[in-house]
Amino acid sequence: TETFVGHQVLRIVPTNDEDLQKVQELQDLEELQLDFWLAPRGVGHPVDVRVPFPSLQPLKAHLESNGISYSIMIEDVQALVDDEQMEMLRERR
Amino acid sequence: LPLSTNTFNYATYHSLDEIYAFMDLLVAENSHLVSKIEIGRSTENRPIYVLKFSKGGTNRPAIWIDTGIHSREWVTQASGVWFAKKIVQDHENDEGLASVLDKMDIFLEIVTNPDGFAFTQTKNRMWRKTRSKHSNSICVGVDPNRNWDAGFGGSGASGNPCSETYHGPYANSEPEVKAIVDFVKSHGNIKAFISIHSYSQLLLYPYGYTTTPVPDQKELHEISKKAVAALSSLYGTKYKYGSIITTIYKASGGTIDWTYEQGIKYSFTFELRDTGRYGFLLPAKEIVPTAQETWLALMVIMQYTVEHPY
Repeated sequence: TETFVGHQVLRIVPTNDEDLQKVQELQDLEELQLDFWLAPRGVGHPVDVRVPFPSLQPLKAHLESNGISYSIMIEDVQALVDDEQMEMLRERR
Repeated sequence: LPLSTNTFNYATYHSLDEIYAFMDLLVAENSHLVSKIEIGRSTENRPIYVLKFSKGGTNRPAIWIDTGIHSREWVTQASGVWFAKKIVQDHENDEGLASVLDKMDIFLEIVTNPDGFAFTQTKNRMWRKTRSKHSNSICVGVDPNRNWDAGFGGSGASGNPCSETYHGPYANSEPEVKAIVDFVKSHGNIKAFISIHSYSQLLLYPYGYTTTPVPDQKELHEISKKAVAALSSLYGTKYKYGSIITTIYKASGGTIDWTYEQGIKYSFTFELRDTGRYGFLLPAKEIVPTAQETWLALMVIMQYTVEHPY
């Protein structure tokens, strides 16, 4: 079973075309294993991306060095997945 | 398993088996109104079921609603379960719904991608695609919302089998898609087609694969406006609406582009909650409010379809 320990979901809001271009380029970096929950679609539209733990620092450094602001939408993906599973098990019992 | 659909818990997420058992319970309790049709088998040979709600007649005009084509969008399958119960509960006492069912049948496919859904429950909660394996690729799965024969293979989908938006080796390569294609073609009298996704709170109409506006753009935009107003009236949930390509991005091989090109004028896609706190991991306590508000929008579309035959 795939686990998401240490994964976070970042919310990036491109504020100009240059930012948008840079965020779109991230989609081609397969080694980062990024999972775009909301794909880039335009300036001002949020981009939500699940980031595996090993890619977190490099990606945050990349965004910060390019002046692209982001927020952490989900601090700990695994915790939410665990909550969901727990709730389903509780309900079944 | 619950003794009846009245004791079924709609405010929690359920497994594939529990949803399939729910369907059987609903049919058993309401055999005068509801029947279950197997329209095909998935890649891993799971049955693909559609619930038919009908007051009788043969091959009457119909409305199609599907949820769960992207398996990780759990609030959609859960909403589909709630819709099924709502139709049974209200088919006589709700004037609007009664008038729809007096003239049309409703087809509801709750688990449109059963293999992917089972995989999210056992192996990878974030799985989106089907679970097909095509010879020329090391990766598994095709995006079932890029596999339709409308702008298939164009930009707005990926040719990389490892991509989340991989369009597949050819249109309708996925049995989950082919099953619906065959059903729609053999039925031949579907007048509205609504495919439900999550998340980002949008109501979309064709096209996704081209910037050319659909001939019925004005009418679809007006319907969307009314539907979104009804949805927002319940809990204030904010939605945007418009054509796929102008509202989000270019997406080729999409479901409702194909259904629209089959002549099904009232073709829509919903993107349900969330606004950006939980994404696909929407807490179960938001299932029922999400289903309730979405139902109001569905009722607008269904009643408009009945009142504007074509």
